[in-house]
Amino acid sequence: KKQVCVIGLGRFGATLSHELYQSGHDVLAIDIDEAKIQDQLDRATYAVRADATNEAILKELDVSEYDVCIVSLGSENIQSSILVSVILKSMGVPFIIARAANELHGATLERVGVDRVVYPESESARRTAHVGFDAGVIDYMPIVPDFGISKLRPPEGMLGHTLEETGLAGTGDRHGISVLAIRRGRTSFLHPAKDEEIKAGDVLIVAATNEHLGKISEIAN
Amino acid sequence: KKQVCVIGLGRFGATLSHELYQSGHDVLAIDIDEAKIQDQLDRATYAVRADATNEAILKELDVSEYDVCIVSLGSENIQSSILVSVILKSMGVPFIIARAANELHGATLERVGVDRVVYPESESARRTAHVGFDAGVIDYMPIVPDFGISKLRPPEGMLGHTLEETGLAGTGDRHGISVLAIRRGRTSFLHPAKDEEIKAGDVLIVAATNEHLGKISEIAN
Ligand SMILES: Nc1ncnc2c1ncn2[C@@H]1O[C@H](COP(=O)(O)OP(=O)(O)OP(=O)(O)O)[C@@H](O)[C@H]1O
Ligand SMILES: Nc1ncnc2c1ncn2[C@@H]1O[C@H](COP(=O)(O)OP(=O)(O)OP(=O)(O)O)[C@@H](O)[C@H]1O
Repeated sequence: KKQVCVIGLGRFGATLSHELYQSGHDVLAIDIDEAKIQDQLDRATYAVRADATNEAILKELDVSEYDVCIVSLGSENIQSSILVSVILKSMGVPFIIARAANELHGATLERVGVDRVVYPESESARRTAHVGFDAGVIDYMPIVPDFGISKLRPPEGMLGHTLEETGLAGTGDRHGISVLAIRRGRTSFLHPAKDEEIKAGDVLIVAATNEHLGKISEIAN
Repeated sequence: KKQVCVIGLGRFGATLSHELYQSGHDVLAIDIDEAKIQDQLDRATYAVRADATNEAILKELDVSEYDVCIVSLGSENIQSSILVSVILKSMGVPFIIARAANELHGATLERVGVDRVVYPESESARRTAHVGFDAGVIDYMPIVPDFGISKLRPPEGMLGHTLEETGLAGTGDRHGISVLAIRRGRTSFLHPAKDEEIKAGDVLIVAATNEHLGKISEIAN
């Protein structure tokens, strides 16, 4: 179990604090707004009203003793988000996660030593674009812009055919679609052979560009 | 291929429009701010400056002919978001996705007939809570209980070593960890060779059981 400090209780921070607390971690939630603190009282171990840009307060709260600090100030507070991150870094916090409002903000956070930058709206948008839009895609993990890993229910037209017959036996990257694994029933196997037959109920784990992913429903016909 | 209309080009809407367009869908992007339209020109089929709360304009743009309309106005524009959703519903748009700024907003959107409500900050926070807390794991896609695909920042001890030297050259499944791809800078490549050297800034896409994933920080030492 970890000691986690969450600074900023907007939607991202409040949800994160709650989820971590439910998972059994020790959570200190900090926000400058008393109303936010009141809402968070049963969703964190401690909830403290404080201005996180005040280094003396952060020292008093011993935040450098925490395993992870999360700076979840949002687009209304970009400068504070950067300042708080700089302070936490200088206090020697071992791992800092910060949420960015845009690319420039994120780049700045990385430059000041934040260990992990999160872009909630972009991540969610990328997922939304694939899950429910591309035929059969039921989950999606972006890797770089335009390329990611999808969990895919194979279209009807693929069932009973081999990977090679359906054009899915390629090595992927820019050349098409690579089936990295197949989940079948309760088990899964990696690097399926090109003569592997696709069965009803299979879930294909594929790496593909957005363009190729979009074409999968056509492949089946 | 679908006909999709995206209303509101904040971070969520702009990313969603771009991702859908890259996937081959026809995308009409609408925003009241000309600067947002200029940015979106090569990331959508058409980008039109318009006030989406103006029903006459939406009719002129034939949005009821679209397969899906997405209302991605944010916390700055909650009332407009609700009004636009009501208008789209009354125009008979077959499927409406709307992004909500908070629970009350989301509940209202559902009451006026939105088909799918997205909460980007909450979704991202939930993933961050579960995924950001195993050493180096920055994303996770479960395949079966106890086995999944993770995006992993390699620990310090791995840098400068090959996949084989760090014990990551296996074929995975129940026998270890399989590195399916490496993201390096803005590009990525699949099925890296066992003599591939791990560099600072790399992101490894690995398939592994939870147990092996947990041991990765030990592997490095
Ligand atoms: N200096 C500060 N110290 C502590 N908390 C702060 C400080 N400045 C702002 N906050 C708090 O940070 C929280 C989130 O800030 P902000 O309004 O910028 O984000 P948001 O866009 O609402 O976030 P989200 O998108 O997660 O809902 C607010 O609850 C605010 O009270
Ligand atoms: N009536 C309207 N018609 C069309 N576009 C609008 C209207 N009102 C606002 N917008 C646009 O919607 C976009 C997003 O709005 P808003 O600022 O509320 O969200 P945001 O919080 O910035 O979104 P995100 O979190 O996705 O970055 C802006 O680009 C804005 O210009």
